Amino acid sequence: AKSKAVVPAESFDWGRYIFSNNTVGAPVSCFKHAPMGTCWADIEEGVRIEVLNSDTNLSTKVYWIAEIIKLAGFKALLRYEGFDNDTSKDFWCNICIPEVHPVGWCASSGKPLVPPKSIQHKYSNWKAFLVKRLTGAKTLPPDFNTKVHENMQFPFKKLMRVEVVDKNYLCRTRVALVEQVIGGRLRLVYEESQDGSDDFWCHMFSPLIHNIGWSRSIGHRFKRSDIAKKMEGQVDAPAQFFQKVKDVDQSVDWFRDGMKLEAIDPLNLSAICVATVRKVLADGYLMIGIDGSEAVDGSDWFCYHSTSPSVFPAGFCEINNIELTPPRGYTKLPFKWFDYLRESGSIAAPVKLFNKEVPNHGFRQGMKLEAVDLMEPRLVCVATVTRIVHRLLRIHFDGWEDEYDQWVDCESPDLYPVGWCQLTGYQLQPPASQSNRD
Amino acid sequence: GAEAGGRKWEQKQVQIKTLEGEFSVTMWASDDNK
Repeated sequence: AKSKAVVPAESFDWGRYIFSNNTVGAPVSCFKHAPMGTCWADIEEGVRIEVLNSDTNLSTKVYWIAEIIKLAGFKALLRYEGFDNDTSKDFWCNICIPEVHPVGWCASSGKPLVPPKSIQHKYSNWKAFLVKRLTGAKTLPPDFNTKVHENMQFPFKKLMRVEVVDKNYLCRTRVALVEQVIGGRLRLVYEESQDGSDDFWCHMFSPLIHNIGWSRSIGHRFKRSDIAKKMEGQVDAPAQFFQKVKDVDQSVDWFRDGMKLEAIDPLNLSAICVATVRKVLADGYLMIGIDGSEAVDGSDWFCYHSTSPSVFPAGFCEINNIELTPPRGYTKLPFKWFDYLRESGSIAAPVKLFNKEVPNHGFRQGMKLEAVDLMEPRLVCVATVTRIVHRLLRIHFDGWEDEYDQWVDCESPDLYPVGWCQLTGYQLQPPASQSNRD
Repeated sequence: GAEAGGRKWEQKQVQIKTLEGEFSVTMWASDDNK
């Protein structure tokens, strides 16, 4: 599995990066799992806000009105009222920080608005100017700051117990304890880790985590721990905290052991591979093996739900002009499903069993975002959407070779808007320079 | 107000306070309509 080294953060500036590359950030509304992801529709260019005035000699914090000129995720290019077409003092600001308010907040808080000193004398009558500029313009909803605060609350707390995939043994789960919660991302420490360093990062909506008892309930392999009883303060995370999967009817025409399909390789997310259903579990879950790369003991089988956007019917790649990775050691190239099924005496899983829903996700090719490197899931990196196939996004990590690209679902909780790291206090991995890569 | 994606834009009287005094303007702000 290919993973990247940590790049020193230094001072990466999303605003300058977006501007100098003449590109766009994916809108926050593309990320329903992110804070404000479901209430971003009214945040647009032209909206006026009250924001800290940084162009003043006053010793106290003062505010002035600014207009959103351009949006990139949570970040907005702002221009103070009074600068008209003068772009020289434009600045980027994260819209969800506590110093950003709807117009009217200063008056209700008893704070006077003070114009920037560089245009202080430009207008003799600021009242007339502001009435003209603001009448009929849009501002943020009055409850904007409350909404941001509410959206930054997460139900998972330290010492909650979950079942999570064993990162060293993909076919089984283990118990882990929540150690840290940042922006909905959990640092989980596997139970029995001596020094707390055996950890795994994932979002709280990740399909890789489940409530205690999940593995047993569906027949998934599970590493029993020798810890007999819970330590003080530990509590099982309630089942309702976890993402629900769709109910499926397994009684008729269901997946069967040996059926062939195409699946994203969990150990190389750049590749969609020829794969086999190895075991049918309960509640719609399947153990999948990547053909030609399977360990004899099945230790690298991987659990995907049948509705997962990471499994596809045979022929998906060919139809969509995606390179399909043939089984390792298979020499009859180019790979042809018809021949392979005949030679292996197997059948393809019926197309009707797969999830064909394509959400109106809003992503466009070239959009910038912050994306988890799923091979090193504690890293959130500067990234670009380079290809879109129905609901599948090809994520390129800026500055890295294409071989590090990953196929990711449009609703993946591992994708975030520009500015998410800044908002949540997570460390962002900037684009790699040549020296970093070396 | 005007409907937009399940939310409603409403005209609001917004107070502005400057060093010269206080006044109000009419702006648009959205209200959760869900």
